[in-house]
Amino acid sequence: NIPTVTINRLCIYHRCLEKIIEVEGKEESIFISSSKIAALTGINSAQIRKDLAYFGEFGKRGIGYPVINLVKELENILGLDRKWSVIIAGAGNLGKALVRYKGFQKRGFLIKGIFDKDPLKIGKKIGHISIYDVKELEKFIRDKNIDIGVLVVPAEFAQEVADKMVAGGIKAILNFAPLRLTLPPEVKIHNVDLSFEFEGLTYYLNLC
Amino acid sequence: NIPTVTINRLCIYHRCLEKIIEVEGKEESIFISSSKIAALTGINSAQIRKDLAYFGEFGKRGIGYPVINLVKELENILGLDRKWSVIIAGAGNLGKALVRYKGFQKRGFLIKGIFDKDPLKIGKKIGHISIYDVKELEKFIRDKNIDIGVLVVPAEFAQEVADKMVAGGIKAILNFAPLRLTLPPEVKIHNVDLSFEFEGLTYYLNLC
Ligand SMILES: NC(=O)c1ccc[n+]([C@@H]2O[C@H](COP(=O)([O-])OP(=O)(O)OC[C@H]3O[C@@H](n4cnc5c(N)ncnc54)[C@H](O)[C@@H]3O)[C@@H](O)[C@H]2O)c1
Ligand SMILES: NC(=O)c1ccc[n+]([C@@H]2O[C@H](COP(=O)([O-])OP(=O)(O)OC[C@H]3O[C@@H](n4cnc5c(N)ncnc54)[C@H](O)[C@@H]3O)[C@@H](O)[C@H]2O)c1
Repeated sequence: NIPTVTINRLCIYHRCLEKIIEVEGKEESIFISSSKIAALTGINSAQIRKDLAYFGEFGKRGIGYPVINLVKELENILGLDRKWSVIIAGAGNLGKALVRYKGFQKRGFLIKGIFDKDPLKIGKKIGHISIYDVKELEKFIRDKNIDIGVLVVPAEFAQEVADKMVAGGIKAILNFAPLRLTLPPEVKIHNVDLSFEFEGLTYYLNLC
Repeated sequence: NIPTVTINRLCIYHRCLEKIIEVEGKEESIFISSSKIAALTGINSAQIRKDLAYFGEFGKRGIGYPVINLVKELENILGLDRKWSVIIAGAGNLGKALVRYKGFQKRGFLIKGIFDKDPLKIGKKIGHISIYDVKELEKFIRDKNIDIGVLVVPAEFAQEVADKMVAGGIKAILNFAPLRLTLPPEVKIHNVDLSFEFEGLTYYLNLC
């Protein structure tokens, strides 16, 4: 019963701490105060303490939170310390780029198969991962108990492919196609729009 | 001298209001309170009022903020109400997917050219945009006064291509290559890691 917005903030705290470890190294002795996290993330420190308190007592009064330990706790809460099985629907430009990107595997997201409707692509491989006929998507998800489906097909086919994922029992969908999908409430959805990545930049350009 | 974290929060408020307009329509008569924005974004309402107050008095006490008006104000502050010129370095899988995605143009990010070192790609087009030799990158940025460079080349070439962008006078870089670039302080950088898009999803999967 934790609010979604709290979970989204935990992801922000986790990334913030990861950046600290990148710079300072994996020192057991590094502590961070909620006011320092507040300065780095912009979320007010009382909110940070309240969010973390949902899950346990991680900090020591007067000293702060041990960075290495808190990262591990957050990874456990967010499910980032385990492996998730993923399929990619659409072996086009974006699909190919995602399959080859090592960042997913590093974070525990293992791509198990790619699906497409183009006969010229079916039967081929990208890296060591096979491209299957999208007709087999539902059965593959069920048989291999796939957790997450990534949707990188053209918008006009996205709903029909998403329906196949749902029929196979997918638990969550990462959607790149520019449309709002209609999904049953038990399937978690996250829509990606890369144009949002420009937003922080243009404020500063506006100042020049 | 507005803190970066305030700007990042403004982007969050902007997206939140956009979602409201998507659902409720562009009604002049819709108002929203800071506590409603707080419930939708997870940022505490006093922080929201403080952030917006940096830029002006947008709300009416007791009634809240007029949604349409506040979106326009935020777009003006964030530089989203004007056009920005963009080049893409790397005409590979990710580069091609970004060039063809209509979401960028819709938000005012106009791709002016693509650059690559592969002789088989130079001289071709993606959509109506030409692929140029990366050797011409610096001159193109200077002559056409390009604002933003998107870096979608393999990691081992990313720093050298970023240096060319900087030499041409680029103002900001959106980096997809998995490495930390060394850039002069006046060039704004934003690193994208799509594996972060999975993070909110796995919390819920962990509960199942
Ligand atoms: N959200 C973003 O920021 C963003 C950025 C870039 C692209 N996109 C979107 O991502 C999607 C993919 O883009 P792309 O550049 O890879 O396109 P693409 O045309 O290169 O690839 C699409 C692939 O989907 C396959 N396909 C078509 N119908 C199918 C079906 N019914 N079942 C299975 N496969 C099917 C095609 O055969 C092709 O291989 C598009 O919807 C595009 O708008 C989104
Ligand atoms: N951050 C993320 O979430 C994410 C996701 C997917 C891919 N990536 C990264 O994006 C980058 C591009 O991925 P891709 O799948 O498009 O790779 P790709 O191999 O398909 O494309 C790379 C392109 O860069 C060109 N190139 C190589 N050296 C160059 C140079 N010196 N100057 C100009 N062009 C040059 C190549 O000719 C090729 O066209 C990679 O670094 C990859 O790791 C990141």
